[in-house]
Order: sequence, then structure tokens, then C-alpha cells
Amino acid sequence: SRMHLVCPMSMSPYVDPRKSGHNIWLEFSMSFTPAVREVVEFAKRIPGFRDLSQHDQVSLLKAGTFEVLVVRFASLFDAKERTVTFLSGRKYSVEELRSMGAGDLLNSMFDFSHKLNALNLNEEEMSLFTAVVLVSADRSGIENVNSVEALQETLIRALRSLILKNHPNEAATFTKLLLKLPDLRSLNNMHSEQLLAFKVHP
Amino acid sequence: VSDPASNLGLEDIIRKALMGNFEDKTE
Repeated sequence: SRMHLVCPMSMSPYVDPRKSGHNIWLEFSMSFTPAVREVVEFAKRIPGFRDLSQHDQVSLLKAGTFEVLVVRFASLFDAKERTVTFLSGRKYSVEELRSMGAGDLLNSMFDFSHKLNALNLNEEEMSLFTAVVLVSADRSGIENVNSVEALQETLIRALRSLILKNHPNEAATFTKLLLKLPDLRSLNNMHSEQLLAFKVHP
Repeated sequence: VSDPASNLGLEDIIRKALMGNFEDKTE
């Protein structure tokens, strides 16, 4: 039976059924591993992040990488055309992906992408928002919660001033951005385990 | 390249990238 890896970080959702699970993961890791590394490099550039303890840096990244990847790859989901662009650059329709077994995550990603893209953030705003997303990730593994909270407050204040400066007539933009955080958390809670654990379905 | 069937894979990648001594055999 045909196997599918319905994740836009792959070249294609179709996987060669003759390949072993491990080889399929190996191929997938060629794009997933650099994507995770990029999240780490991004985190390193967040002012104050490196001042956290190494343990807390790792904890935040473990908890927040999925959410940062969702924000980063939101642009692959075209809500108007109802297509997803895979790494090869080819677009696949929602119907095609559903026929391969894509389910709630696909719907949630379209919904999230549509709302985020509607805010028309520029690169600087998106970058600062992504930083807020990372430091707002689950804190159950954090040792020094106060320092993470202080960093989160600083970044949220910075995001607020940037949005109010750039979007003076759209006061709701900042509120809508903060409301994305629980959306990302529920996406994370519902779907990250399967993706981050790389369960390849035979 | 660590075993994909567990979250250890993600933590492994994060630690190496964070500590800056990432030896990426896949490249």
C-alpha cells in the first residue's frame, strides 16, 4: 500500500513504499533537521535568550519548536487556493492531501495561516512575534520561570510598541497576535507529538 | 543521525545546535 508523509517539509507527500521506514526518515531529516537548527539559530539571536540557563534554553526550544515551525511555514498554506506548497515547490490541493489521510491538522493549519496572513505583518513584526511565540511556550520543564516570564514581558512590550507604531489605525492587530498564542498551544498539544516523534505509518 | 522514533531526536538536534558543536553527518 502507498505510504504518505503529508508534511510540507518533505519534497513530496508520496513516499517510495520500497524504502525502509528508516530511510524515509533519513530523507525527511534532510529538511527537518536544518529547520530545527534554524529555529535554534533564531532563538540565539533573541536578545536575552542566551542569558537564560542552558537547561531552560533547551526546555523552551523543545516546547516551542513546533509552534515556531507552524508560524514559519504558515505561508506554505494558501487558504485562497486551498493548496499546500511542498519543499519541491509543487502545490498539492486540499482534496489530494485529504485523500492521503491528512486530517484535522491540515484544517487547523489553513485556519491559522489565513488569520496570520490577514494581519499583513512585515518581516520585523513577524520575527518579533515569532520570538514571543518561542518564549511563551510551555514552561513545565523550566527551572527559572521568573527569568523566562521577564523575557516574555520584555518581548511582548517590544511587539506592542512596534505594532502600534506600524499599525496606528489597527489597534486590534496586537490583540489578535496575542490571541494566536493559545491557538498555537492547542495545535502543539494536539499534533506535535506525532510530527516530532516522526512516526512513519507503514 | 539519532533514532527518529522518539522526541530524543528533536532534543538531540536542539542541544547540538545550541551548543554550537553540531556535527551534521547528513550534509
